[in-house]
Amino acid sequence: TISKGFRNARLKLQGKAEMSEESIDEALRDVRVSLLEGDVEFGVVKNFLGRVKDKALGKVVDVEAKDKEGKKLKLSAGDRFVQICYQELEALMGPVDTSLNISKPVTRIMMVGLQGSGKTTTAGKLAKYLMAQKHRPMLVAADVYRPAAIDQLQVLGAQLAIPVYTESGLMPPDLCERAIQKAKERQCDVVIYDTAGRLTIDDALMHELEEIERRARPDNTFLVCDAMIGQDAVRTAAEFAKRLALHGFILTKLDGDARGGAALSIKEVTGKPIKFLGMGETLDRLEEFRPAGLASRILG
Amino acid sequence: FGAKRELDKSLLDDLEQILITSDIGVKTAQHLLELVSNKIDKKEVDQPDKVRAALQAEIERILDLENRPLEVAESKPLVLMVVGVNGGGKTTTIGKLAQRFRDQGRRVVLGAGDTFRAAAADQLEVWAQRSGADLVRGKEGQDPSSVLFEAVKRAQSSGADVVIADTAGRLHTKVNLMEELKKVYRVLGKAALGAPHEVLLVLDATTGQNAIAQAAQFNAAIPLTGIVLTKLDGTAKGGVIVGICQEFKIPVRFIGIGEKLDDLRQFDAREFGSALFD
Ligand SMILES: Nc1nc2c(ncn2[C@@H]2O[C@H](COP(=O)(O)OP(=O)(O)OP(=O)(O)O)[C@@H](O)[C@H]2O)c(=O)[nH]1
Ligand SMILES: Nc1nc2c(ncn2[C@@H]2O[C@H](COP(=O)(O)OP(=O)(O)OP(=O)(O)O)[C@@H](O)[C@H]2O)c(=O)[nH]1
Ligand SMILES: [Mg+2]
Ligand SMILES: [Mg+2]
Repeated sequence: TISKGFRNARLKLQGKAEMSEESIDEALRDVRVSLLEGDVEFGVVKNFLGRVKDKALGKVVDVEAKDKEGKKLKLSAGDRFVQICYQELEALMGPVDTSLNISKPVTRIMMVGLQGSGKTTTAGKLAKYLMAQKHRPMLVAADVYRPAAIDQLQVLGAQLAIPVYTESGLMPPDLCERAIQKAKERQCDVVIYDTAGRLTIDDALMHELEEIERRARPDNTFLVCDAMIGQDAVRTAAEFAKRLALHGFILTKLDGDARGGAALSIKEVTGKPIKFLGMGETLDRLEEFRPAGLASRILG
Repeated sequence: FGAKRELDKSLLDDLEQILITSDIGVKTAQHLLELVSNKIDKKEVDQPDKVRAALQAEIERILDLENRPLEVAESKPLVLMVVGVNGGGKTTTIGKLAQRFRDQGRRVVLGAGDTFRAAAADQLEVWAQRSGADLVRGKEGQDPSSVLFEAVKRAQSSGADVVIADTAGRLHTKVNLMEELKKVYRVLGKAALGAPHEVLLVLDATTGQNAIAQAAQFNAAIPLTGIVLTKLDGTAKGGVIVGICQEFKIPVRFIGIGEKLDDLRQFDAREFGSALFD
């Protein structure tokens, strides 16, 4: 659904031959509303608009379009402005890097994030994704707090017919370290640590993640983030990025109608790539990140 | 715009930033600032504290909807249905609500109406044990309506005071899942007169503007009687609730402030309003 904000900007600008600074500012106000309604963070919006304005005022002809015969078209200033918005947003969301760090003999992947963001389900999805690439993953039940969290992971493991390592009485740092040896024993070449949801202001639990990192040295630590998160995305992502070596993030529940502005905010603030997108509740609903779709969704 | 033109632009910008970063939403923020700047006295226009206080008062007024406590009706059992999108905190909130009723000496039955997600019934079972509630669960993949019908029947036959129906998380954009919810609502009505007496939408306080669509769609499917705003113990302010209360007039009944059994509070508009400006 196209939000009013960006549609207003487009309508006002359609075919406009010239764009004065005043009309650019007016269009930027519409874009601002659209991005804020799309849950992009306040400061990130400000920076984005500044960059768009610079490009719009600039004399650099870097925006091109072609007609049906592939001949270059001259864009009106209005159309050019719209193009700049899309291109700038896509550029900010990229470059695309959906690679996973693989190490021998056992690749370690750690899922972290706020409560309910989709870590456990995504752990299962990643396992399935890796199996399609001929890996042999093992799931590790490192959430020892949430009622039936271990059961939940075991159900997913059973659906995929892969081992789930759990050991009662062990705290997550010990468990995650021991899991590596268990994986070797079971001929698995990847371990995926499902950790408990936590608040960034919970110092004890944030320290637990630092401990897991110290003991198990994950090759890939992914921040799993709900696409419907609002302005808090920046606070949360910044804190996780500050305390851990984040390799990338995964945006979940994009099968809804949340605009997903958090993706831009998190990318801006952490500089880390968006790796995957969660597009549903079943284990096959994981996609590698592509900027175009998400950019136009955020812009509205 | 009268008084507004006299309000310092930087003061307005600062206030707008506070409102937007608390997830109040850009349009709601702009309306609030317009309203307040029209209301305040010409003499007070250059006093930031006065403007802020007027804003806070207006927000509290919007949120201060009638919030009756959950009460066991004349006709037992009170039937409570809990709904919302995935991961918002429904199952955990039900555990907390069960404990609240147990503290009042009530007998509670929990209905494991999430028959889809891995280990959902097991999770609710732990909460039933912790709160001393009875649990009715079905088979995996069983029609949620039949499990919840059974839960109400168990409550009736055992003389329980309250039934709390857990439902699977669902995105409001999924038509078939929203139809399933409507069916649960109808079936509960067949199981007991006037049921469900309360339908609570669980909203995660970290959610941005999408919460408005969630409230709109869930309310359109089944009439909501209240909202529970969870995860307010985090850094998110939950400001999106202001626009929701203004538009739909659905009262926030409780807030979730943690993951333990007693981490539930009755909603207080004044406390919420002041926390927004902290
Ligand atoms: N529609 C949809 N639902 C999802 C997606 N990913 C996860 N979910 C659902 O979101 C809810 C929470 O998922 P979990 O995997 O339990 O989340 P979590 O981060 O492990 O939660 P905690 O361990 O409590 O922090 C469940 O109902 C999942 O089925 C997705 O991409 N789309
Ligand atoms: N910090 C905090 N966490 C909460 C709160 N309420 C729930 N949670 C956590 O949020 C996560 C999801 O809670 P659930 O009760 O499983 O959520 P749900 O809505 O039933 O999820 P689905 O059934 O999968 O849709 C769990 O890790 C809970 O412990 C709260 O008020 N504060
Ligand atoms: Mg989990
Ligand atoms: Mg649940």
